[in-house]
Amino acid sequence: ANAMFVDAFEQIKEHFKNVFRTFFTEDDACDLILLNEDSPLDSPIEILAKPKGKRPKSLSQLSGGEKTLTATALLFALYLLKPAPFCIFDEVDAPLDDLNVQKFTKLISQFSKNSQFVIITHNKVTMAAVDMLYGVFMQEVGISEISAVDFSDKSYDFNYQPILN
Amino acid sequence: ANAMFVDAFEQIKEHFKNVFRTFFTEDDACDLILLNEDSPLDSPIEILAKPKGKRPKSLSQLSGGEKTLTATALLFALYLLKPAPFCIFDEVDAPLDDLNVQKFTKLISQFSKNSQFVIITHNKVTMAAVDMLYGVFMQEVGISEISAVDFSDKSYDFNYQPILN
Amino acid sequence: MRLKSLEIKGFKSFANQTIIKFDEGVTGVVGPNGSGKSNIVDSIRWVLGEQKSKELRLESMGDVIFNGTKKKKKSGAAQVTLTFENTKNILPTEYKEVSISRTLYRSGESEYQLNNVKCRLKDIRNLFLDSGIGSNTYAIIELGMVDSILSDKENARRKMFEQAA
Amino acid sequence: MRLKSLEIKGFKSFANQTIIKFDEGVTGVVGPNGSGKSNIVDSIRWVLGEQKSKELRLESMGDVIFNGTKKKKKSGAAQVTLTFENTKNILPTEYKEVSISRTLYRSGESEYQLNNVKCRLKDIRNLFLDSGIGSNTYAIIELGMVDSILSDKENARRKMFEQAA
Ligand SMILES: Nc1ncnc2c1ncn2[C@@H]1O[C@H](COP(=O)(O)OP(=O)(O)OP(=O)(O)O)[C@@H](O)[C@H]1O
Ligand SMILES: Nc1ncnc2c1ncn2[C@@H]1O[C@H](COP(=O)(O)OP(=O)(O)OP(=O)(O)O)[C@@H](O)[C@H]1O
Ligand SMILES: [Mg+2]
Ligand SMILES: [Mg+2]
Repeated sequence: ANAMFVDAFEQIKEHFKNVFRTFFTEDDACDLILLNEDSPLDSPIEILAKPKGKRPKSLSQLSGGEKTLTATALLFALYLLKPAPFCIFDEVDAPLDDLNVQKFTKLISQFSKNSQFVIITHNKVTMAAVDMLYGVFMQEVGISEISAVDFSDKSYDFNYQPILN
Repeated sequence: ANAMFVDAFEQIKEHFKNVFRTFFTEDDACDLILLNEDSPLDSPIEILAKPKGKRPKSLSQLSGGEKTLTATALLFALYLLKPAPFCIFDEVDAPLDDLNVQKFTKLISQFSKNSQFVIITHNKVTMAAVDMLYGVFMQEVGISEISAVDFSDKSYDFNYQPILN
Repeated sequence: MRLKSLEIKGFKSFANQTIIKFDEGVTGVVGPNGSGKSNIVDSIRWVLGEQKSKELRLESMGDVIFNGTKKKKKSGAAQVTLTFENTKNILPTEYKEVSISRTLYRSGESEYQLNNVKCRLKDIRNLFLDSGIGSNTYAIIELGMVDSILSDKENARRKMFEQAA
Repeated sequence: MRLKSLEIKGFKSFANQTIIKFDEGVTGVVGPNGSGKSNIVDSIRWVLGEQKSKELRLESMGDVIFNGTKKKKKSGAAQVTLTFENTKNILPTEYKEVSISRTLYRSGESEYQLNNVKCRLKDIRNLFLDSGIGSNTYAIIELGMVDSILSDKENARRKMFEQAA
């Protein structure tokens, strides 16, 4: 069981490094470390994350968006070891800038060949990247309803009338 | 001192109700309650918030955006009692849908007659609503710089190239 | 194990029977604050067997049942049904689909069904062992998790690794 | 007490001297994840006298000093200067401007200045008594606060009311 876990851990570590470097920079310092190698099954796991050549002393020094990307890289790493049949993201893109939202949606798009993804979002860049869109609304007070949103239907705006237009 | 606090509390309560109803609906049930009226100076303060005619049993049942608006209504209520010379918001608009972002920026715009407001954001609706814009970036790895962004300068896109265009 | 559809009735703000069909690829879910998007995520956690009311943002499990508005009285029960294609044969191969259903009545009585046959919660959970889905799944992600992974609250990191490894 | 400018040097990611001028109204701050936006907010809290390293996302106060990159060595000190117009006469009226400055050297030595005259932290804090600005101010708001206000962590609600009332 120890050996099995360590083997899985090594694979998760590889995936983590790949995803982290996709989000940040090719040669960034990042790692997952089993602090107690002699008892892997209950050893604490340390995350090393130094995005874009910076040198934060700990995870708490990372910015809001950097934290989200680091945690997401770890979750994707677990997913890549054992792909769940579906994944749901609830507004995980909220702290991300547009370029990072695009990287996030591109990665999801690749994984979606093997699993279904459901992404709840307020972000326009994300909305433009999905394959189909459901709108949730309350016509009657306090009662939720759902309706598929047609992409070609430009009258879709029951919530979005940006003052930029 | 007790009387002074209760008097201030009553004013904060009025402001809270007004802002809450601006964010949600005209006649929503909302309140601030001094649980221990006999010792106001160390009584816990309860928040009652029932947006849009709904009946959540506690604040934890509110949605992400509803929580943000409720807490913001309270902070604005404190501000209205004693306007601070400046207010800073760090990505507080992230959980809000576009219509609520607009209500938020409209309120800030009114208050900005008396104080300066600094709003950190990734949200396009917010960006369109401010009077001046600073861009923060890292030209050299790990070193921050700032530059004023000219609204009329349509080449401003060092971060934003939405795939919608 | 492709997701086919989710049916929600009497669960939180979904007072009326609501059906969401899932296609291949990435599905986006959008809508105003408080409209019910996160409630959809809660319904999926719940039908998969979530027993901790705190994970569903409730004070007690009975709070999942639609609790009524001025114009509509509360529901007698909450029911959620999740249907998959039996592509990984987690059920014997004569079944083309796997349909799991959970019902909670106001009386406190609970019912679970697998392809319309009454079963125990245990049977539903066994179906998903080793699929990556279950409590502590890395497949349902919201922003609060970013924090618990990075600060390793209550061994969150450990539990996720065990789900995948 | 209109804000005029903020100067940052050697503070967190702002290795080089940086000046931000504030005009009337609402100023927006935008930029990629990790570029330094929240560090600007930290610098304002710091120069106003914040002593809790945790509030500034640090393990120890020394971590505010720019800690170097591959290409630039770390700074010897962090310095932040905040300048206001003396519109509320918090200083005697012959002063048109109020300039507060805080410096922390690698040695651990600390220096505070008021209009270029050495003073104590206490003097800076006294300037802002009763202005709504100080620690626990309701004037600097980020998303973590929404949660602490609504769950009333460590009496957060109480402390904010006391600031305003
Ligand atoms: N048992 C219940 N009966 C009726 N309404 C409920 C019940 N439980 C929760 N709700 C309502 O559901 C609403 C929350 O919905 P939800 O959290 O899904 O919103 P959301 O679409 O995710 O919004 P946001 O974009 O702000 O996150 C709340 O307003 C709450 O009052
Ligand atoms: N003492 C220091 N020296 C150098 N860099 C530092 C120091 N302290 C923090 N940083 C860096 O500053 C960056 C964080 O900046 P900040 O939190 O301001 O980002 P942000 O613009 O708010 O991003 P986001 O949009 O993700 O919130 C981190 O990458 C961190 O490594
Ligand atoms: Mg939500
Ligand atoms: Mg930030």
